[in-house]
Amino acid sequence: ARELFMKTFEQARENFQNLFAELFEGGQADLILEGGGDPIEPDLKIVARPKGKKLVTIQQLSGGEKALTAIALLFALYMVKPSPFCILDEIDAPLDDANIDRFLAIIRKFSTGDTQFIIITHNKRTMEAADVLYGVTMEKTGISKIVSVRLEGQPVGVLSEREVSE
Amino acid sequence: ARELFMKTFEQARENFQNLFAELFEGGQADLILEGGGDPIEPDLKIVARPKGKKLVTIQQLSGGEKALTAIALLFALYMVKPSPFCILDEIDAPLDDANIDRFLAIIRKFSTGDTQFIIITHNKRTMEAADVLYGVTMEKTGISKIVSVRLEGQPVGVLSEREVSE
Amino acid sequence: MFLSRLEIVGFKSFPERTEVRFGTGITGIVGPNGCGKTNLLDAIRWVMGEQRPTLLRGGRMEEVIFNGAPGVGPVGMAEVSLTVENNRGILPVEYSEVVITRRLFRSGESEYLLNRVPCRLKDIVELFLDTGMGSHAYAVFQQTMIDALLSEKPEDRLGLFEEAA
Amino acid sequence: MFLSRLEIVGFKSFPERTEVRFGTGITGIVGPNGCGKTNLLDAIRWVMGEQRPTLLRGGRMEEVIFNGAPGVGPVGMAEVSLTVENNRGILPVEYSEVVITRRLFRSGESEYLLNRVPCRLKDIVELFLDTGMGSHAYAVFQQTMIDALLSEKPEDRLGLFEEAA
Ligand SMILES: Nc1ncnc2c1ncn2[C@@H]1O[C@H](COP(=O)(O)OP(=O)(O)OP(=O)(O)O)[C@@H](O)[C@H]1O
Ligand SMILES: Nc1ncnc2c1ncn2[C@@H]1O[C@H](COP(=O)(O)OP(=O)(O)OP(=O)(O)O)[C@@H](O)[C@H]1O
Ligand SMILES: [Mg+2]
Ligand SMILES: [Mg+2]
Repeated sequence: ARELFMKTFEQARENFQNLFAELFEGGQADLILEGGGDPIEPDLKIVARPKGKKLVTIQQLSGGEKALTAIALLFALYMVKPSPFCILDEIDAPLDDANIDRFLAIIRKFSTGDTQFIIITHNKRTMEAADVLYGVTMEKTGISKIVSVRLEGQPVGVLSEREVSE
Repeated sequence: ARELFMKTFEQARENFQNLFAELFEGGQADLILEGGGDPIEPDLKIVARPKGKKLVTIQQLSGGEKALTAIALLFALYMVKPSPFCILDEIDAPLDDANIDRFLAIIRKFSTGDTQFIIITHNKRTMEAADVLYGVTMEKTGISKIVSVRLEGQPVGVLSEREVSE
Repeated sequence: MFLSRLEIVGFKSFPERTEVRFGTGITGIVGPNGCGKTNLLDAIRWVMGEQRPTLLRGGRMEEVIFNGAPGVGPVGMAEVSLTVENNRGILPVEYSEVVITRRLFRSGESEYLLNRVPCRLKDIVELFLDTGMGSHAYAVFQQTMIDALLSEKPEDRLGLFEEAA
Repeated sequence: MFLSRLEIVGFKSFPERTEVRFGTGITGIVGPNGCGKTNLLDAIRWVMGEQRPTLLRGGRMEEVIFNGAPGVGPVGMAEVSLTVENNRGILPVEYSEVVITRRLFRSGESEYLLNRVPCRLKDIVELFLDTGMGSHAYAVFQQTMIDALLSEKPEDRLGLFEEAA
């Protein structure tokens, strides 16, 4: 079990270093595993150095930088044992426009590599990147209904008027 | 100290009930204080029932409902001992358009009542609600600079081109 | 292997029979707060055999059954069916398409079906386990996992690695 | 009482002298990830007397001094000045306007000024304490506080109430 953990860890670590460099267009990140020998509790340090900035622990990054770094690590772990489909629930919320684009570039890369994505989002750019879009509504309180939605260059603020019922 | 806590709690609880009903346009919420007698640890339950839905604990609400309920509670506590100014750091991230509008209505109400607000946000509607807007940029890596920004009906995606340096 | 179709009736906020056809690429799910998007994710987890009510944001499994709305009473059963295309022969069955169905009744009784034939929960779980995917048949990325990685406590961060291993 | 002006130099990502004039109503602060918005919030906390480096996202107080960027070396001092309008006579001073200034040098030495006159940290903290506002002179709402209210642990939720009391 210990060996399996270390094998997973080493693979995830390498994936993380590569994905971070890709998502942050430069910069470096690393996973540092310490301790684990009694009486020291094993500790996992996540450190990152965005391009042109200082090396810090993940907790010291800005809100959006933290989120993007954590996403890089979730994908790094995912790559160790990839699944045919991935469901993302609103993880793009703290990202600014530039970071959303980088995030979507990674999604498309995995998608071309045969991973199916189902992405729940409030973000307009993520909606534009989707091949298929479904809207969930609750016209009658407490009762959910699903409609298919088209963007067609319309500002997404008029999503509800453009809904095409299935 | 125990008395002060209970006094704070009762006031916050009443504020919370009122604010929630206002933010959710109906529905009810409550704070339930239990235990505190040895050996039982005191427990604070936060329960809420959005209009037309069932009573649940805050953790069982949807992502956006949780956030709006927590915001109602933060303001409820704030009202017990109001300060002249309030700084909000991106707490509007999980809210959809309709909820952002309700959130901004509460902000405006406090603002008219003499509370000064400084709101850090990525949300377009919140930006439109501001009386004054400042943009923070990092053209030179690692060096922050502040510019004043005008929205003027431009899609906020061109924020950087519209920046007017101070 | 990919998901082609999800059919829900009586599960959480979906009392009426509802269908979603997923694309092979990126399917986006949008809508206002509280309208039922995360409930779709819960439905997929549940039909694939999730047994922990907390991971479905409930205290007890019975809580996934639609419990009523203004003017609409609760229903007695939750049912979710997921159609999986076996396009690369990954699943250990002869079919090119597999439909897994899960039902839960208020009485606490459960039913499981594979291509409309009654089976045990074990059969559904093992269907994916044998592919080497196991609980990795699908990956879910949520804010709670991001919070775990950002936590001050090492055990929270390590927890995600131990689950992946 | 309201904040009219914040002046920063050498603090975190602001090596160059920078000024912000706040409105009496709602002032919005926008910009890309990592550009320095939360650092402005940290600056306001710090000049009003915050002594806990963790609340400023650092391990040691020295970490608030600008520590360099590509082509720009670190500086030796962080300085923040906050101008507060005493328009309703809440502050116990004769002035209609109060400027509080805080400096930290790499040596670890600190300087505090009230209307350009050297004072002790205690004097700055008590200025607001006497108004009955104390650490409530300002309210900060951040995601960490929302997470505390949503936490599974009762002590996290209660913690916020105890702080308010
Ligand atoms: N058993 C049930 N019966 C009826 N309604 C339910 C049941 N379980 C959950 N719900 C309802 O489902 C709603 C939550 O939906 P969900 O969490 O999917 O929202 P969401 O679309 O993800 O929203 P957000 O954008 O805020 O995350 C709640 O309003 C809740 O009342
Ligand atoms: N002492 C310091 N010297 C130089 N740069 C610093 C210092 N402390 C923090 N920084 C930089 O400040 C940046 C973080 O800024 P901040 O947290 O204000 O971002 P933000 O605008 O709030 O972003 P987000 O939208 O992602 O929350 C980091 O890139 C960090 O490198
Ligand atoms: Mg949700
Ligand atoms: Mg920030």
